[in-house]
Amino acid sequence: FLLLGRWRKKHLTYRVLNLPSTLSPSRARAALHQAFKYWSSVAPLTFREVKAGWADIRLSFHGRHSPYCSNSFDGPGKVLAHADIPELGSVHFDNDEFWTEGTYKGVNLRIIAAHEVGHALGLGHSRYTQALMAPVYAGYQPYFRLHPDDVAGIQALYGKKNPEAEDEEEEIRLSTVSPVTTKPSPMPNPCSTELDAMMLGPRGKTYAFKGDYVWTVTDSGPGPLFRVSALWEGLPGNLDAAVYSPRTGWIHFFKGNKVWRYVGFRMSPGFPMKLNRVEPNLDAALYWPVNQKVFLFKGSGYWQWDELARTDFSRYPKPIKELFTGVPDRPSAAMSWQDGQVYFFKGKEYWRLNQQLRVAKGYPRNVTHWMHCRPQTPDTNSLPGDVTPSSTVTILDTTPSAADLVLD
Amino acid sequence: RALGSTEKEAVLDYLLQYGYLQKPLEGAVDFRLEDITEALRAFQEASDLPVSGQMDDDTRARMKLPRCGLEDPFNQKTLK
Repeated sequence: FLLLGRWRKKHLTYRVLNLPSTLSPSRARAALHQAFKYWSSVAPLTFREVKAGWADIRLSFHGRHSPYCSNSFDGPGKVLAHADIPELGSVHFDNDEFWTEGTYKGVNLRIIAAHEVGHALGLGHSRYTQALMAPVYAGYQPYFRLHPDDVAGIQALYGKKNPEAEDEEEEIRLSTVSPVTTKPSPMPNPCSTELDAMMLGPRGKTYAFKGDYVWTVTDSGPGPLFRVSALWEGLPGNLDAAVYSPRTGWIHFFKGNKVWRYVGFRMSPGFPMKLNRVEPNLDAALYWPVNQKVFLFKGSGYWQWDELARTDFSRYPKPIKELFTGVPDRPSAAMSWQDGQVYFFKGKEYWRLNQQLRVAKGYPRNVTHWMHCRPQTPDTNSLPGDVTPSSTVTILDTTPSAADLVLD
Repeated sequence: RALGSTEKEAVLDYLLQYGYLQKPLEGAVDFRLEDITEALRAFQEASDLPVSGQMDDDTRARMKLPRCGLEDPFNQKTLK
């Protein structure tokens, strides 16, 4: 799935501005209601229909040209509908289509509406041709269900549906009493924070962790911040270490005396487990592609771990300086990156190691270089590329999600 | 097989409309053959079709299917 944006609230209104002539109003309205229900059944979203006035999401049918829409339609077939990404809210259907429900004839309004509402909620097109969010209409399906990729996408944006939280939200709406929520840790500034962990994850994505938040690092700077538990369900914040192994496809997260294993964003059965054979409260972890082993760091020592074989840890921990020359003890984070180099992070500095595993000349450097943050000048508070606390606030909903409440 | 000018235009329209080809901001729209081949490869890959970069019957049929009007994110740049 691809994410295009998100609403900063989870309780949304919608309004049906007009209906197609090919379906009875009650049938068409039921199809549109069901389209919203697919999403609200897997994510902590609620949708309330309004019959007048402004609505967050507005559904309408128009022909080839509309004075209210700059994107024309093209008659029967071809383009069926289009929608705007958050937080715009327009959802338009081609009035020239033969909209139907409960039959293989024509175009199923419920399924197309669910697809377009997916866009309105922030989902882009999926590469899974069987997913609802695939760009091409796959035809009427009497027992339609969301594809796992659709579910993963919407939950990456809004978190997972929690039955208890749903009840709680219902009560809140009725009584207007504010819920007692556990506050997340302060939102870090990626350009100035000290890190908990770093990881070169699946598909070459670099993840940085701090407190309850995680973000990706790209050539153009830090990406938007997400709650850790919104991406990896069941994972707490304030991690000690994180490491992804391309050898096994496993991601291991360490915190205290526990280890979590995920494949992608799904926790493996039986986890979290107690960390038994290495010391708790690790500092960092990395995967070294040269020998396909995971290295765990604590204090001045390290353990070398083979994920697929019973490792004899009796000769560990060994001194870090024996293998990685010039790196600090008690690193905050470590990883081998896609350029083939090994990096260590501590405080606001990072070290790069050369092929002989010695610290390269010119290091340590400031983490702002790593994050691709531009330096701030005294008269400029928000340079392009900077992620200032104020700009991140606009991206994120800081309200703890239902999943967070359970975890906390 | 070389495409007729009408079909070539239709293919280019499709690839442009759905984001597989990027219209240059300056100058005339004159795509190189390798740009079109690359765009077709991305479309075929995203559509679970045999990836040839050529306009074959499967690709032609796929492009005729009804679909959403939003762009696809599947060009090589976005994949990267």
